[in-house]
Amino acid sequence: CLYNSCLDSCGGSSFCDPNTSLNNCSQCEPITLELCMNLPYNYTQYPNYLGHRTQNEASISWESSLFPALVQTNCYKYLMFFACTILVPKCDVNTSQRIPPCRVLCEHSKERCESVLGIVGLQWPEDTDCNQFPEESSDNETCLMPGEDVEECSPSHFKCRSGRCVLASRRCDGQADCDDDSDEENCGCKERDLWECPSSKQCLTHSVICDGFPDCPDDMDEKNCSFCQDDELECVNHQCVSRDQWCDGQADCLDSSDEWNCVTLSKNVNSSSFLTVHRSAVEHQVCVDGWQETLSQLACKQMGLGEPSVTESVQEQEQYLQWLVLHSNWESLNGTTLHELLVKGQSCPSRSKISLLCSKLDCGRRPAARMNKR
Amino acid sequence: ILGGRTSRPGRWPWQCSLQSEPSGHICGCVLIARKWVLTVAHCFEGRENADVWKVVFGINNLDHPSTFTQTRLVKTIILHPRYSRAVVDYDISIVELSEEISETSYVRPVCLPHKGQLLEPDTYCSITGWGHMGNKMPFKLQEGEVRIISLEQCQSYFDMKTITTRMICAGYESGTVDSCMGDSGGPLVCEQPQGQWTLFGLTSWGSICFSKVLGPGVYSNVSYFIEWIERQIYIHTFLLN
Repeated sequence: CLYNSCLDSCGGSSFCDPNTSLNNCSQCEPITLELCMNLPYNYTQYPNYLGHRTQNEASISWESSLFPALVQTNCYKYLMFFACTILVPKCDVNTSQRIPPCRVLCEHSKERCESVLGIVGLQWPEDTDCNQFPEESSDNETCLMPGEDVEECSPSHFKCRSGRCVLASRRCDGQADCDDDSDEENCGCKERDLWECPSSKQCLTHSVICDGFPDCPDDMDEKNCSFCQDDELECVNHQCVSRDQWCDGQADCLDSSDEWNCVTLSKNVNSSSFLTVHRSAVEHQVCVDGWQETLSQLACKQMGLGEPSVTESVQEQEQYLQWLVLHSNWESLNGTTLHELLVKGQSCPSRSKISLLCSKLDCGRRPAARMNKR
Repeated sequence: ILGGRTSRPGRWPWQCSLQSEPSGHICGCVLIARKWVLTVAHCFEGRENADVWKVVFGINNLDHPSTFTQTRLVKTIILHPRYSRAVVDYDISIVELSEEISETSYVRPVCLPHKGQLLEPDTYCSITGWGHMGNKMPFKLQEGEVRIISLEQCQSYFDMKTITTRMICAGYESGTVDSCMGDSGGPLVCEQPQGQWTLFGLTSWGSICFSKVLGPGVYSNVSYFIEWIERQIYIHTFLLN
């Protein structure tokens, strides 16, 4: 930033704010390409030697699929290392200089692996002309060569017992891919430090257990995640809230799941059916006294349906106690949900409940694409 | 869209164009309710701020908005919390518009599938978008017909990626008709027996569409996310306080 401009990773330029320090302008950036996360260096610089301007572009590139697949053929021990030195070139954080691979590393990779690509009708990536890379020199500073400890497989591979690399997606996929079948050994979830769905035996990473998103077919990964008291209910995020707070119009769960699906129609939604509210997670009928059409519209909209087509009152036959009635001044409550306008524990003079039919929202039709007679 | 054809105004009234200056069209998107649009999460990488976006409906030629065109600003962007940039899984997002659109013959929502509703392999569906055609970027909306491919068969095309139940594959082995860059977020729709069109996929990723490597396109599986979609719309509509 000595001359008041920064080079961002795309090679453009933008003006620094005055307090930008020199190291903010370094063109080195941490390696995020999963394929190359086990290199003996951690910083890279773009554009790379394949013309990709960002790591994101490199991650969806043809080469980022080609090289890991090619590594499986065992054509050259250091092929993955070479691939990463051109996909995410090393950047020396002190000098912000890009360090290329040595020419001999490129030549060996190409000599031994190009013919393998030829067998399947593919070519060696055009942009990797080895002459662009410097000869190896004694000080080893001007270009990169693999050290003895360099990893032959990438983090996207599984290393067979024999030392070969197969793609991680082939580990425990039911087909032996390693020359010694070791990719199909120890495939139990526990052996791979994974969580096992009791019924389907599917393996899950521990990070998705009890995270509010079911992954096992029977949702078992979201069961037994918390232990609520008898007078409490469990939110989707496994927090416990008092039963009285369920569907009371106020979100008490951090994920607001105590206020989800509070208003429903009894099962058969195609014929008139009774409006039901799940206050305290108990089904309540809604008393018709004081009811207005706008409330029917709110009920239908809240259920994701269209306009109300039928609103009726139906006499309740037996002695019914679970009534919800309209709040005395519900109109001034400017509530956004129907159930927060209702209160429980009062009698229903008419002893009649709401029966409601909502139309379905129109969708998926394209009137303008009509066939016009000619 | 590779191997498709130019569409006509009104044929896909749910198709929208997600735009951000100075680039203009960035991604496709799909109208699912008067105030709500679906697209994919990866379209927002590096542009997570709702203020930089607008959504254009009822347009066929990007260069020539018509009297049917409606433009809205974006109020809220909701990315799926499990969206993974590295493996492009859970690639879906919901966009709340600044105000409702007016439903016309040229701007109308598509139907959503039921939770878990499956598509049989070899079903034919349609993809649309203003993405790359292999040799150029079009101004006019392109459409193509693709065939649903089973997840097992799809996995065989993509060694480096894991095809999950959050994905749908469609296209052809030869890659003749396929979505491409710029189509992301656009619809994969299938006509239902009653004649209504239903949204089953959102264009998400695939091989480099105009490269030597061919194979099907991969779409976010909308019916996997139905409960999440409905819940987010409910929360942002009714649980405001």
